[in-house]
Amino acid sequence: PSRVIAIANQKGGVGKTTTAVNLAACLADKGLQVLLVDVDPQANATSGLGLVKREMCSIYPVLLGEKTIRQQVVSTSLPGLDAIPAELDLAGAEVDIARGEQYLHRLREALADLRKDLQYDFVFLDCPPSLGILTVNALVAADAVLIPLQCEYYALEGLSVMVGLVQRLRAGATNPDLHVEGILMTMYDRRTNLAQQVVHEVRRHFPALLYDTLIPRTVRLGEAPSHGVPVTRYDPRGIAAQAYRQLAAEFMVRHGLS
Amino acid sequence: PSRVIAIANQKGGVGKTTTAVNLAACLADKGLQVLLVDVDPQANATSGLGLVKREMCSIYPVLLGEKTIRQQVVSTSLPGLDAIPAELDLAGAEVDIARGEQYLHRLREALADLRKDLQYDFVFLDCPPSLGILTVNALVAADAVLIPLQCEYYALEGLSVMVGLVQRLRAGATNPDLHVEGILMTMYDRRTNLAQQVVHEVRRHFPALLYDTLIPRTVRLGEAPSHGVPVTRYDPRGIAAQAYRQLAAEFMVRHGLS
Ligand SMILES: Nc1ncnc2c1ncn2[C@@H]1O[C@H](COP(=O)(O)OP(=O)(O)OP(=O)(O)O)[C@@H](O)[C@H]1O
Ligand SMILES: Nc1ncnc2c1ncn2[C@@H]1O[C@H](COP(=O)(O)OP(=O)(O)OP(=O)(O)O)[C@@H](O)[C@H]1O
Ligand SMILES: [Mg+2]
Ligand SMILES: [Mg+2]
Repeated sequence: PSRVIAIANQKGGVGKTTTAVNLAACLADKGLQVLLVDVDPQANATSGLGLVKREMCSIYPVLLGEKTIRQQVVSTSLPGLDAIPAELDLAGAEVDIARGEQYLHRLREALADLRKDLQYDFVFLDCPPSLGILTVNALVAADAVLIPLQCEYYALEGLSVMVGLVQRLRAGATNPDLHVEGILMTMYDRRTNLAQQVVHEVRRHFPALLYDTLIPRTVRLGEAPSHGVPVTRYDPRGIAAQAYRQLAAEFMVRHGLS
Repeated sequence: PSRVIAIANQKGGVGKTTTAVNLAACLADKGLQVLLVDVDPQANATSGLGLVKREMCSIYPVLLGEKTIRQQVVSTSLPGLDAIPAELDLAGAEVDIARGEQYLHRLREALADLRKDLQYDFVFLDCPPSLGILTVNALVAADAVLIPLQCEYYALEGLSVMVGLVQRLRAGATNPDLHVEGILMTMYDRRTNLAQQVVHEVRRHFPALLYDTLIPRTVRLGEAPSHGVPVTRYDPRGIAAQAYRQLAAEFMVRHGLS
């Protein structure tokens, strides 16, 4: 059955979308079947994959029960990687979704039949920088959460809030299987003490969760989205593509594949 | 009367909090009386100023009508700079606030008597990375919006959404005076083409709004918050303190002070 992984962190700008797009692409390159769902109204993963935002073509009508998830899936330029784009109206979705019953379980229910068939090995959910209804829907739907973390002080401060929420959702039986599958350090600049100190702190508190792969800060990751392709297509031999390929290998080991 | 400035951008990690803390500090250093309100449940501005998060001491009870704004004001280590800290419960506030009448006008009403007296020259509102109820409350309360913008492609994509929302709030008579007072480029690295291209694009579309001051990328701005002080105290002669002092001078000219 496909595993559903939320990529979430309420702290903004930590590399959630960059990780969603590039990890999904690297896993597809290794022969896995992957679906990336853009749950963020900013629709950055949508443009990072070169897709267009079109009304009624996002996860939004699925969350309102107006469409099935299968109807929204589109292919990307990469074999093995499908996606569900976002639309700007998603921002208004939170209020509409909240009117319905069981509104925190909408995405979980919508993904139910996709999970049962074997079409995808992994389904990734790229989340907005908040703990609102869209992110909580993703956490309730997910089997596990991957938390990208910038090597910065403010990002470190917010980590315990995210980990705490995952624990509450698990304990409260909303999603008893939910766990943190890993913490990924991003924008790592080994020349600064700050980055080394933050990595050291995370390794001290969450040694088993911390990925060995550290994603380096490189402008190539900022340039690739303007071309609508993952960094593995934009700069295939650069340090960013190497780092995300290494992350994909580590991720597969954690999930019993290799 | 004090002018209320929202510091907002739904894109995460663009430098909203860093700008709120350091601009407010530089204006206080120039002799102005400034209040910084942390409207973000992440409470980064609170820790960036060395304040503690305490229950019932934030803007949250004010938005629910349980306290007045004056009751929540605390002083900081900087003469001329007061603050209202955030608390984690603010994240739950959005649902509670939405139950009341006129829930988008709560902050505007709460600030009404502070505006009338001459205690503060400026009140800054540090917003979370979303267009939810807390940010809209800040936009409805504000006279103007300062939009920090990272020199990155994804950040550029989101700019028109923010500008569009401001225009809708003005046109819809929710806040007829609201306007964008400026766009500030942050984390500028002059060695990269990406940064130069993004600045060029913003200058092409919004020449009158773009601040001349470009805030350079420097690790000092990442280090200062872990010491709970603005960069003007942490590294007073560095390039970050110089840039924010220059911004403060430019800001004062735009608001008819110098
Ligand atoms: N390792 C890196 N090196 C350099 N730039 C990076 C790196 N990772 C991401 N970026 C850039 O930093 C910015 C923030 O990353 P991204 O948008 O992926 O974060 P996010 O957590 O998804 O943000 P949001 O909270 O707004 O959803 C983007 O412009 C991206 O291109
Ligand atoms: N000019 C700069 N150079 C280097 N680092 C910076 C700069 N400005 C901000 N930072 C760091 O980048 C990170 C993001 O900045 P900040 O938290 O101020 O953004 P934000 O827009 O308030 O984020 P959020 O969307 O989560 O509220 C922080 O860790 C901050 O210390
Ligand atoms: Mg994102
Ligand atoms: Mg902030």
